[in-house]
Amino acid sequence: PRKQRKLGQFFGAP
Amino acid sequence: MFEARFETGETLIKIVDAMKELVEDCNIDCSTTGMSMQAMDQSHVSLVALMLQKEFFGSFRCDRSISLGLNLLSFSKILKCASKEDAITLKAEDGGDVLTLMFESKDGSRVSEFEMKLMDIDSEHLGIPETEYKAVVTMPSGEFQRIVRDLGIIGDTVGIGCEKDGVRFSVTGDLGSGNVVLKQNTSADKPDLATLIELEEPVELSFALRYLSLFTKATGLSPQASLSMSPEVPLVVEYKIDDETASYLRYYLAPKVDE
Repeated sequence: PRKQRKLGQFFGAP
Repeated sequence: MFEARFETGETLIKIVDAMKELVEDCNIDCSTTGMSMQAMDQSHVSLVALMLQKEFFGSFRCDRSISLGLNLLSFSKILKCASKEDAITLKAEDGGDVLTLMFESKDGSRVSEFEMKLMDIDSEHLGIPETEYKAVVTMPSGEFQRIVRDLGIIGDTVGIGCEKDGVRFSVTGDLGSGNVVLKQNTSADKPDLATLIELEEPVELSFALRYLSLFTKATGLSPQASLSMSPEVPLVVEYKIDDETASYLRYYLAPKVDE
């Protein structure tokens, strides 16, 4: 099974 | 004072239709450079980013940067009062709490004006790092829409594998499996139908078809869509709204990974 990643794991707060 | 005129109002209608199922409320930021928006879906898995450069508009004025807090469903409903051929002008006063929408028919014989209440919306802006993508596929947007729709019949996750001469979309589900391979094809006479692959290294990633399907609501905005991928980073699907002014609608989607 594959787990859906969240965007926050890649894009940080500016 | 902010005032922006869409000579082809239909473009604004298409933009809002392409965002409203992903994002409920958002801030549209207006500044001297143009109009932009960035918002994540509720589950924080995808993000939609809009950029309309000021040169894109028939006329554009923004004395002071302002954020227009909008409920996209309400915005879309009011835009339904415009005809396809209308020019649409958006207006807002500095510090005001309404957005004025003016619809003008082509011959100027009918002018309608609506006011929409603005909202205070807390939005989280994410810093999107500049990325050199390892694989960029540009293909007809209708083809992308069809692949997403067809593979969605079989399963919920698509594998996108990009190699030098082709891109493979594959799916596995309870009822079976399937795949579509799109080969590089430079239709010189019909550039809109071309499939171009710019590749630095082969990339294979998995994504939720549910989100890709929502991204394809933007199909009517551009004859071509581009998919930018690198290992282990979100996919970018871009629809160019206006080539000359670098105006676009982009969607970002976090990948699914093996546990």
